[in-house]
Amino acid sequence: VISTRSLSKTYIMGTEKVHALRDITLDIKRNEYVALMGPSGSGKSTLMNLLGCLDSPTNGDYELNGINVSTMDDNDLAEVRNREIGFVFQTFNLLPRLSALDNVALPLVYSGLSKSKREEQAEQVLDSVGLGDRVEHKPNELSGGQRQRVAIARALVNNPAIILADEPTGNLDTKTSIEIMSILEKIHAGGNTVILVTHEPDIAEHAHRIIRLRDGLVEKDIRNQDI
Amino acid sequence: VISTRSLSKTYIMGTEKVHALRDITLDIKRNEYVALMGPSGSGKSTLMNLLGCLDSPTNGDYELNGINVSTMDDNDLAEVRNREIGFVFQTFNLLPRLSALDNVALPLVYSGLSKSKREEQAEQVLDSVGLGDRVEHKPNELSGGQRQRVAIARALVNNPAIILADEPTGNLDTKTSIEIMSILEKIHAGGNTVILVTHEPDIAEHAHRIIRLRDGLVEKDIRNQDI
Ligand SMILES: Nc1ncnc2c1ncn2[C@@H]1O[C@H](COP(=O)(O)OP(=O)(O)OP(=O)(O)O)[C@@H](O)[C@H]1O
Ligand SMILES: Nc1ncnc2c1ncn2[C@@H]1O[C@H](COP(=O)(O)OP(=O)(O)OP(=O)(O)O)[C@@H](O)[C@H]1O
Ligand SMILES: [Mg+2]
Ligand SMILES: [Mg+2]
Repeated sequence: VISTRSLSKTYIMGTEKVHALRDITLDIKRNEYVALMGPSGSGKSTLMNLLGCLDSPTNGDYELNGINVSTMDDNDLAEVRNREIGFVFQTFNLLPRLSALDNVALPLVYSGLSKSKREEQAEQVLDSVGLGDRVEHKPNELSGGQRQRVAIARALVNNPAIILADEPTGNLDTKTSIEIMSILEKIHAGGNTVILVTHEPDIAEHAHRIIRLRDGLVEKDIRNQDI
Repeated sequence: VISTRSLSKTYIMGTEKVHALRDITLDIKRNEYVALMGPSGSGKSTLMNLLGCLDSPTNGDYELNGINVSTMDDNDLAEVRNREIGFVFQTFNLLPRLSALDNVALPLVYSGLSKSKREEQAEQVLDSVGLGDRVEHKPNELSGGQRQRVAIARALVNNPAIILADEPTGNLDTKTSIEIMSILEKIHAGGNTVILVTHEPDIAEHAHRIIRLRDGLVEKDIRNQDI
């Protein structure tokens, strides 16, 4: 479902070039469960942004569901981002003036559901991540781990085919992390494709495949034998 | 050096009251190394903000170096925050329009050092956290773990007596976490007081004392026997 060929991303800063990604060729099938790992600065978030159609590569090709993403117009891209992909950002990216409920309900705006149905669905997902009693709080009235869970809930509310989660448990205690990982397991069991960035081997253990980046290149790509 | 008596913090939201901290009585001596742990939402960041003089309690007393903080005027508080305390925020709080170098050099502005000396000292600390080649990047031109390390460098540049670090390794891979922890070890060995919030038992192992919060109260407070 995800197919990249020699993907690269270079940032130009004055006279300096930063090769965030150098040559990424990957195939990820429908319903795979992939953990993306690697040192700080190795290109994980950059790759996730390309896969999530939030950014375009400097070079190379990216096919999503068989369609070359660079040939899609803005409307198609917006549609794909809203319906096909659920993105959990490393820095959450919540809208500061909206409550947790409204933040989570936002992706449902084009779903055709009524406002009350959207709020009901958003509240349900917030409840499933343990924030049923925090739905009216704005992001600055929430703890770090609570904001992270709102970001997770927002990515899941649409039940998108592909979940891209950039370090979804970085701010969570062990018990809460286990709850979030079991939600991702359920989603994966439901047929969705899950790609998550993590630094923690315990979290990566849940995945069926582990891809390691180093300096913008794929260093390792191995099936998780214990599953 | 830090002494709290029945510290509490309540947020009022319409008709609802959120008791973020209920009754915290703690004594932390000079040169202690404390890990603060507990579930997401248990009050860790709220307590850190009170200890860092970034916020004031709803009730209770806080003495820093023998002085009751609530009796200090704004100038004294600003001085304490700038000279005595180095704070690593859970959400980094870097200034978006300044480079990493300028972000890190900011606390030195009242130190009496010349601009070039400030930049030299900032560059040195950035180098020690592995960002010597990223000093001109702005925060949005850095990875999550790189931003976290800029926030850490900024907290250390002044060599403050008390380091308050709110989950300093949440976005870092294992190898980089180990490097950061050894920097904190060195600082602690130099006589400074270190209080760090963490969710990871491996990180907490470095501390001499572990304080666990739950629902705004101290649940456990134990000396780390293995040290
Ligand atoms: N401005 C606010 N208004 C209302 N409630 C708040 C506000 N700020 C924090 N809270 C609540 O206070 C509680 C404690 O928050 P705090 O940020 O201290 O938790 P924490 O232990 O740091 O959690 P985490 O591990 O997720 O970072 C949370 O339940 C949070 O929802
Ligand atoms: N806008 C930009 N301009 C210049 N360099 C950038 C920009 N964005 C990212 N970089 C650089 O690209 C590299 C890869 O960044 P990326 O965010 O993908 O890393 P990462 O693997 O997600 O790291 P982390 O684990 O710390 O989150 C980093 O070295 C970073 O400094
Ligand atoms: Mg990243
Ligand atoms: Mg916190």
